[in-house]
Amino acid sequence: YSFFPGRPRWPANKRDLTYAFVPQNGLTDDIKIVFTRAFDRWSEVTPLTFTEIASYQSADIKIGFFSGDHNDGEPFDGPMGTLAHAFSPPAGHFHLDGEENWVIDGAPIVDGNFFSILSAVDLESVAVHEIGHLLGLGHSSVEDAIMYPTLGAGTRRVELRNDDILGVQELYGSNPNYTGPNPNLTPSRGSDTNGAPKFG
Amino acid sequence: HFFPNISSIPPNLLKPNATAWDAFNKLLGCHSGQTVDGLAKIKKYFHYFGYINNSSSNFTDDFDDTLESALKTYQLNFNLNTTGVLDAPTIQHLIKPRCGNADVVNGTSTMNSGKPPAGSPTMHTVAH
Repeated sequence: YSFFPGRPRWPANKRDLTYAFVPQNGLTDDIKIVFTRAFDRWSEVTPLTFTEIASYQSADIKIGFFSGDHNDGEPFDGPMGTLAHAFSPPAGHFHLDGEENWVIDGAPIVDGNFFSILSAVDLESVAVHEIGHLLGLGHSSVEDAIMYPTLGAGTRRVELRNDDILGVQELYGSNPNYTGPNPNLTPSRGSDTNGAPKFG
Repeated sequence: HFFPNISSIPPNLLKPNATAWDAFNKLLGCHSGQTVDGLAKIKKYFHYFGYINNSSSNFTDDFDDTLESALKTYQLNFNLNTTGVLDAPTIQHLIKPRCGNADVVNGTSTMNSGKPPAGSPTMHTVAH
């Protein structure tokens, strides 16, 4: 895992964060619930909580789908290529490329791939990754970590791995109710850069 | 464009669509010292993700030392063989969809390339 330069994080008095969606996107509840699930994955392992509010302006985290140039100096490039980006704390900006073909429910999953689709992206996989950035994590070289920068075609990757959990807990500590990594995530044959087992 | 699940996706989307990075396929095998049409685009890619720290956006099609260094750093970060050549595994990785955040910020990477080589000491000790 890694952090942004200077290790920015949400201040100690900000553990209950709010989020809101760009009203103009007109997202339906079944889309919004994907983000709820993604936030839940991070709150499960940290003391942070995430609550959706209606007021976009006052939310800590602002989520929106945009196309092309959207005035932050990082224009999107159409289908595939770059999928989304997010700002380090405490900016809270979370932008997704509106020209992607987003799949709301990537299940059923077979060996991590939901289909050999080269032009559709699992929304929850991208959401979990970008929330990692919103919390202060940078990219990781551990291939099955959430914070690995690329997402293979037709891939669904939503479970936090040990690398992600250790990183975010270094910033915020652990959720007192967190009982450890999911035992269903069996160790893979590889190892991370420190020689420690990784999960896959 | 939202689809509730995979079965709701129109068949025409099941084919690979051309993306901005598909053009990198024609750079397969390129290596240091060559001048090949399209290398400027791959330099822009590396600049975008922080691997080339150059304020200028006017890149040439020369496979120069800057590109080779950026490529090796990229290969190290993504657990590829650090050949410094645009080989098949590297090209296949370059064209994958990805997060738009940079891997290298202000010339510093905390992915693989920013860590000490495997086997090197990570702590200095002094005998007493």
